[in-house]
Amino acid sequence: ESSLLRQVSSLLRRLPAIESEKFQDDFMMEYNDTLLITYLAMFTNC
Amino acid sequence: ASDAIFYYDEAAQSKFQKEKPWANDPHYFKRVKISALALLKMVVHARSGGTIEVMGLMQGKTDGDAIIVMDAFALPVEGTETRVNAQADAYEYMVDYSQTNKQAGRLENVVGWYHSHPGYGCWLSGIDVSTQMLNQQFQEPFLAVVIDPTRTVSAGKVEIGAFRTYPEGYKPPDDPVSEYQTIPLNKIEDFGVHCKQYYALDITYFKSSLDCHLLDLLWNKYWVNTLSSSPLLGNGDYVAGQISDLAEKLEQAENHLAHTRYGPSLMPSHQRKKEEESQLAKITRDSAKITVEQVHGLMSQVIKDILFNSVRQ
Amino acid sequence: MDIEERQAEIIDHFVKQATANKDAALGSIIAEATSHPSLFAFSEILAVPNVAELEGTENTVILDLLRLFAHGTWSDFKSNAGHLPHLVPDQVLKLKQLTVLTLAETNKVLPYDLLMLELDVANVRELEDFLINECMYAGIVRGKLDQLRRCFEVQFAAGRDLRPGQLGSMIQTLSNWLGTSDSLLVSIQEKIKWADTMSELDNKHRKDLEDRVEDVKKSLS
Repeated sequence: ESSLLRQVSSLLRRLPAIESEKFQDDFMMEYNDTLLITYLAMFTNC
Repeated sequence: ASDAIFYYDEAAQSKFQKEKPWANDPHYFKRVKISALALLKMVVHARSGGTIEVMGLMQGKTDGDAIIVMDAFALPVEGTETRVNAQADAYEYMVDYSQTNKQAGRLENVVGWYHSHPGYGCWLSGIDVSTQMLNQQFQEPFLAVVIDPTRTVSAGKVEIGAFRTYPEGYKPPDDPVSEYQTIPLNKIEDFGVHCKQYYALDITYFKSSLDCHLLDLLWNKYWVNTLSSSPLLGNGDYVAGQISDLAEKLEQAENHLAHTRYGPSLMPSHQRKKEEESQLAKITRDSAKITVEQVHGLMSQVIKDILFNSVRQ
Repeated sequence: MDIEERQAEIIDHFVKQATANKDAALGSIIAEATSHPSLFAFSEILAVPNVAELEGTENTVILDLLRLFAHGTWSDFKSNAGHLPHLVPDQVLKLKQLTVLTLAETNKVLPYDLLMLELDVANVRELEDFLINECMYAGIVRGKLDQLRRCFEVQFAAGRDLRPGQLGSMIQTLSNWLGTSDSLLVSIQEKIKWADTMSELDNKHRKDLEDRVEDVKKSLS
């Protein structure tokens, strides 16, 4: 069904949803921040 | 049948008002039922206040030992620390609103007030307690609800508490068992001094059939919004505040330990042991809670990244 | 309303007309279809046997025109203008709209310069008017015009007709996506199982410890 194929094609064109260096930087920063908080929490636990 | 709760039986309400069963039992009201409409209005209003406290009134009725909140409306005031101002500013508005409601066929009376504690938990401060005691003297039945919009976002569930104060000088028979919550250091004193002057009620929610229908229609939109938002981004300040608060508490605990080390003879060992544990145990629990919320936020980010960013054409 | 829902009826209409006509009579139908303001898909019409039969006849130019609107861009038309019929203004507008969709397929951020070049637009103002009035209001794209960075950020673009051979790569992308999702689901379930195991171990450890404390207390007393 052409209509469905067009919609699938449009959806796939949107992937990847976000792909920029800035996003990766922010993402990794967030990741590391949370890992640090987890580390501190384990310290507090100890 | 689910809509029966919305029926307002004026005769029954005025009979109940006359009997005043709460007069000889300070613990009479035990439950609160909040409608979806009232809950949404209160949480959105609390959220709109940002870091400022906002307040409003709740309308509803009673049903045995339950107070039923049907609706709520915001008051044009900010900050509840100045209790007197809040009343003076908003009084006219309150009266107008209630009277207009009656003319529009909404018979419910005001059954309580709500206000927000952005970021520092759901409990009653000293001034809140005196405000509520005053309300319970003159406007019974009256309920106090506190909503924490910041923690609502961070925890992903509505942080809300409903309370009623005891009469002056009344000693509750036992310690109030309430759900543990983190109290910031600069509020601990205000919390601790008054926490025995009120008790928490059990909160449940209800929806009308129309609510169900509308919420169904909105479900997709809600879900997409949830999916495309991240508590990590929205609550950075709150988390930073929590961590600095933790640091202060740790500092305090360390000082406290130093004192007890020099004066062990002052306190019997088992009480000192209990004291230490509770302080440190609380700090550990606080830090674990913050961490869990952060890790939840990160997990959702990681899952979204894998699902939507790792696929290549 | 979704673009596909909107144009479904129009496609049906032109498919019926194409089925009922032959040869040169198809010319006017195709011209009308490629000028229709709400139609942005032509593969169903291309699939009508009468249209396919135009191949190799003196009316093959009609088929080429339809293929251009199904897969091509304004640049394609300009480079083949000699072999294609003259386009009326509505067809030119349609082809430029379809060009935006093709550009949006490969990039999410479309620089104004590229758009002006591909669409033969003289200035930014004209370009932005075209994007807003002819593309966004038509519902074929959604996005944000960033005047500072002079680019159009595409959030959504309607799908164009599939080019021959495109289906294979789509299937590949979908199966990759499915594979990634499956492996993510498996790892989440493993993590849940791991967390449950750890909490059981923790509880057991805590209980053992408490028992030992009790024993020591008893022995002391």
